[in-house]
Amino acid sequence: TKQDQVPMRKRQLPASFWEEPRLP
Amino acid sequence: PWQGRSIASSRLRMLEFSAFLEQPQDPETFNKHLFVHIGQSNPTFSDPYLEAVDIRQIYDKFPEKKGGLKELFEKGPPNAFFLVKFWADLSANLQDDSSFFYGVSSQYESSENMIITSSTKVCSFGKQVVEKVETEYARFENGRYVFRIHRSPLCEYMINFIHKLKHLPEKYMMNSVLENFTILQVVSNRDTLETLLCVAYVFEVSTSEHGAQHHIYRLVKD
Repeated sequence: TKQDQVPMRKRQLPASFWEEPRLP
Repeated sequence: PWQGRSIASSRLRMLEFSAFLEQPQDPETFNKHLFVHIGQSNPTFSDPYLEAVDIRQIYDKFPEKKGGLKELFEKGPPNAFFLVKFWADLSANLQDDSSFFYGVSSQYESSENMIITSSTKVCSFGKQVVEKVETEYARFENGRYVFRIHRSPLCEYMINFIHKLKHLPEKYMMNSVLENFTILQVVSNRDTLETLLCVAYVFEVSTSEHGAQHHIYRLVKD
């Protein structure tokens, strides 16, 4: 599978990549 | 202490970065809306290092041919490469009005007196669609050299893109478009062509009431 067909969610990224900070 | 803890290589440190919209309220006041923003930070040795992301996970989101991210990283230096995930604040009320100003401001500092070139490439599905190249001279202030790219106008492509994104009815649709929208910024020494900073930007839409948010990562190749 080509990497460009892999959704970002399925890639090896830190958990924080999907956690929007809640800082004021 | 900022090396490894903020967007900084051994040669250049980013102090601030923002993309904004200024809307005149009346002849004397402006309302400034920040789409994205990285504010001044002063990390100390007790702060943790930035999390790392394997650069191979994002190669295809940026230009891959000659001069692409892979080639740039191989040239190094490796401590100059960063990934920024922005949660952009699109809550502003955008109207087509010629009195509105869309701009980008950024600031950098270095211990060296040099001339820097900043290349900003907007990419769609990893392919460059537009590039802006800016040259900035140093100003000596408080014992270091400061570079300011002040109120650089956002290009037509970006203004149209923001407007179209805003017109999508649901946030998940915006995020789906943004999955294939990236920006690659390379700051280099104009005379030696050395890479001073390389920042890969990726985006989602903010759901926060507190405006734009971000995470910064070091890009590494294990």
